[in-house]
Amino acid sequence: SWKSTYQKTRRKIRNKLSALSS
Amino acid sequence: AKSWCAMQAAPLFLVSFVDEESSGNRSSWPDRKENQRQQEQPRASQHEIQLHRFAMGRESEKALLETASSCLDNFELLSAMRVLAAGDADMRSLSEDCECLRNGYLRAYNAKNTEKDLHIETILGVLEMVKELWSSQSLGADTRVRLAVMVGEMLKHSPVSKKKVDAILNRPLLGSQSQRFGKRASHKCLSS
Repeated sequence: SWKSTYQKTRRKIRNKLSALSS
Repeated sequence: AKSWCAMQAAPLFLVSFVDEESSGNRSSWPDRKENQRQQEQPRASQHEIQLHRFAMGRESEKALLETASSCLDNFELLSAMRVLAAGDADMRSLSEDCECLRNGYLRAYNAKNTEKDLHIETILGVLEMVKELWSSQSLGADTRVRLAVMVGEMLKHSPVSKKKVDAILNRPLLGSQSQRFGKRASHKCLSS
């Protein structure tokens, strides 16, 4: 669904960001 | 070149020409026929073109992801899509997800009143995400205005013109043109 795609995309971006920061 | 590409958010490639003889693909003792064939071919065909893409610097990748994250929080889906497309394969896949989100949103927005129910999942999804984002303390006033407009867009309903309403109300009843309209029907007629 639209909502789950939105949440999943946001989560993936944040995970990549935190992986880069660590 | 790397710093220029970082400023322009453009990928950087290196093109190299590999000599087939030195690439190790050929036998070191080619037979006579093979030797002859090589001599007949033009010089350009003896080189293989290879493309190498330079990996982005850690800071460039971080900057792109931070911008994309901010765009997504503001529902700027087109910008998020473009920013992510400048990254590596993983980010390009995220860019495609953003494109799907944008297309779904546009389809729901452009749907006619009678077809809105086909996009109800998207409409409710947008409203739920706006509700979630709205409670965030860090949300700026400009973003709140933007989100409010988006909710309005999702719920917009084109008003029906007075002319159209009159036409519907004054439309002749079905069968009113018939000579038998308003008259008692016989039992025979009813059964048929």
